[in-house]
Amino acid sequence: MLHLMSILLLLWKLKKSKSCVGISCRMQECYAIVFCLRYLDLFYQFISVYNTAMKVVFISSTFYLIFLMRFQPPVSATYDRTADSFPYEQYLLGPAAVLGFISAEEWSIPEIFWTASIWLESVSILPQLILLQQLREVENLTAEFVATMGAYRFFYILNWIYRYFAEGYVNWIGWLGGIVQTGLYVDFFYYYAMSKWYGQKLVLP
Amino acid sequence: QDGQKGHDEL
Repeated sequence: MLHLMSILLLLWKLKKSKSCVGISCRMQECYAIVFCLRYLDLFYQFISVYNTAMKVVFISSTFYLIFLMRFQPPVSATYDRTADSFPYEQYLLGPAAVLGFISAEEWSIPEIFWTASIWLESVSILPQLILLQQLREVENLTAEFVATMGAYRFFYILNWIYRYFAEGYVNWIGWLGGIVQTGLYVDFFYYYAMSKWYGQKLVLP
Repeated sequence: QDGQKGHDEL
């Protein structure tokens, strides 16, 4: 739900301000790749209506966000491709593919794709964090969006602890990826929490 | 238990 909320916050922000300054389209592209790799099972496996609906919403809304930022004026006119230039193609995709291949529990296409998607998701925030560090001043809605985008993985960790004790659920790759992903946010969360505590604008060092 | 089979999380 937090993940869904962060997407809705971002959509709302783009529609309201008609600007995507401070938003990394490259992060959304990473997520689009994550979703396409992971949700291939839409074609051969049914878990629940909720699960299927969320997958479809995540994929379609992420592609829509990319479309808005890259191609749909007036939002696309504000997209700064020089600032948002983190080369995830080299730095993230390659390593995620290699890690996906060597750490997959089983050498099947869906399993390798799933594993690579977990590793890629864990670092997908990097283009966004690096963009914000260049700009330093973070708009309120952008701060809420990034905070919810980080918080959802933290709540997964709580759920994993519950599932471990309640069902004996084990998911080593997911756990490790989740810890890396949440860890990358810790710094941002600190400055976000401070800005909320003091009621000031979020400014990164 | 085999938590890896049929990933049920998003």
